[in-house]
Amino acid sequence: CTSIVAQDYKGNIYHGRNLDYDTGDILRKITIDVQFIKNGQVAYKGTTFCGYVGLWTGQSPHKFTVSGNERDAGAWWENAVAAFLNRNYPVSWLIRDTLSKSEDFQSAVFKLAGTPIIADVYYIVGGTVAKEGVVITRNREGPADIWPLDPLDGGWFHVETNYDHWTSPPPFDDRRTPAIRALNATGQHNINFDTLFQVLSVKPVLNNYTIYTTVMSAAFPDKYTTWIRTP
Amino acid sequence: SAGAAPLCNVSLDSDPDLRWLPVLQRFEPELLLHFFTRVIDETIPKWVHAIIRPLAEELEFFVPQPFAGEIQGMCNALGMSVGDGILLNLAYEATAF
Repeated sequence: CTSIVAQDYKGNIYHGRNLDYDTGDILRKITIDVQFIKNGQVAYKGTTFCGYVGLWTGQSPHKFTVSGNERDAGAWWENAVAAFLNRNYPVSWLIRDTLSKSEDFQSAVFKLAGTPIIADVYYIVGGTVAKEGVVITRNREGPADIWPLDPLDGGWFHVETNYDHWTSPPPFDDRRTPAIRALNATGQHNINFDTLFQVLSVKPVLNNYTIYTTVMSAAFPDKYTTWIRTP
Repeated sequence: SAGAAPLCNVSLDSDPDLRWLPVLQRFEPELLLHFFTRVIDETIPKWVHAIIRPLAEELEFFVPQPFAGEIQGMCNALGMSVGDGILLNLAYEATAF
């Protein structure tokens, strides 16, 4: 997977993601955008697969956006203990629970960073105003690292694939460098929904495992768009 | 190439076991069952499946609401075992096992 959170020169926050997974021939056919309706209003929105009640991508309108990326999950027996004895949350259920209950960007970050989960993961969160963008590197019990946008010091975007941001990705799976190169070529003045989609369409950011691409911005909830990608 | 994902509505005002049924109705049930079986077979090791499936049948013991009700409702509608429904929904975590 590749997730990007970026801030344009006006302070608007954009969030995009490619979801990469095996069994793409199946998952592409059952990928859906879902509007969760409460009292006649869209409470939150997300992208999932028919039959899968969790969310790996979602948006709480005018509040925040979230995506999740796989992280090397550690020893199997630790995950099993977390699942069946501690009753930790599955990672995609926590995203949905956060979209359902958190009132703003900050409370979403606290919840996603601090709630015990079954397996390690990266949570990428975007807000509605300048500086509201963060990559949370999660252990099962809590945050391993929290990496906020730093637009005043040149950090107007973050790219998270499936490796800790303070390490180098392996050469055989480096989607981070091409994404950073494409974002720098685009520039902060030109980043928007269309150019973010184009960045997520650069190979190997877009690859044969990519199931779908979503671009979103919590401040502009109607612009939430998911494209099913065909290799 | 790229095509837009279909948009579905899920009513949180409906009971959890009923709210996904309009989404399921947009797909052929036999096709969904075939897909789900393949996803489980291809992503979850067989020994994990053998151990977890009976445990997952104890739905209320460890699955919080509304997820338990939603999975139960979809499994009932498709004639699928609840254990497999839980496993499908724990595919990421199960792969990590």
